[in-house]
Amino acid sequence: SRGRWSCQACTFENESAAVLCSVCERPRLAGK
Amino acid sequence: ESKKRNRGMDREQFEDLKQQLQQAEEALVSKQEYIDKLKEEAEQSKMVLEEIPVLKAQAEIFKADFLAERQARENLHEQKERLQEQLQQLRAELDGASRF
Amino acid sequence: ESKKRNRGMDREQFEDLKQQLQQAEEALVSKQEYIDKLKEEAEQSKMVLEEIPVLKAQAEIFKADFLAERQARENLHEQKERLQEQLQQLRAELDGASRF
Repeated sequence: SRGRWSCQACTFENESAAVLCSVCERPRLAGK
Repeated sequence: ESKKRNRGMDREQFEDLKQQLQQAEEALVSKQEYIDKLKEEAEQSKMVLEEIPVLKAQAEIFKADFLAERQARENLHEQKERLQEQLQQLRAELDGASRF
Repeated sequence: ESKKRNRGMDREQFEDLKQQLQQAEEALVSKQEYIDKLKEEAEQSKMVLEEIPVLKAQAEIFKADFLAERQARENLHEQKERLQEQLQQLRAELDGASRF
């Protein structure tokens, strides 16, 4: 399973299972 | 044999799920890009929409100026007509006086 | 023991994956709903934006009417001044004539 990931738009550190950033709701793979 | 097959199945299901998740996340990216584009366009429209109250105010000002000018012209027109009448009267008097 | 642990791990990963896929699909639905909302708003803005050329034309018409009225008033003003001069001259002549 993948580790935690930080959002490329707002840099929030998300749980590994999240598919959207918990703060700005942008998808894990989306660019800035 | 059946255990092996099950494990194979699980492995295959796992891979399948991973692929589905990958596709879903890529679909999320393209929807997000579309959202970003729509929001950008909405921002531009908003700026142009702000022009509307200015245009309405401008039209109102020109309309008020037009009405004021028209009123002034009508007043002048009446004054001119009165002057023409006075001129006519004076001419008549002058004629009378010169004949006399 | 380790095989059992591995299987447990796989099972847990499998469940994780399923949960993420579920989340991704729900996210796709909500993103699509947001897109629909943005498109609806864009449609409404587009209708209001169509008002702009009409307002510009209206302002232009009032401006032209205002300028025309102002020109007409200025012409009338000159005519009135000329009439007043003629009146003055005639009055002077009439005075002269009556004295005479």
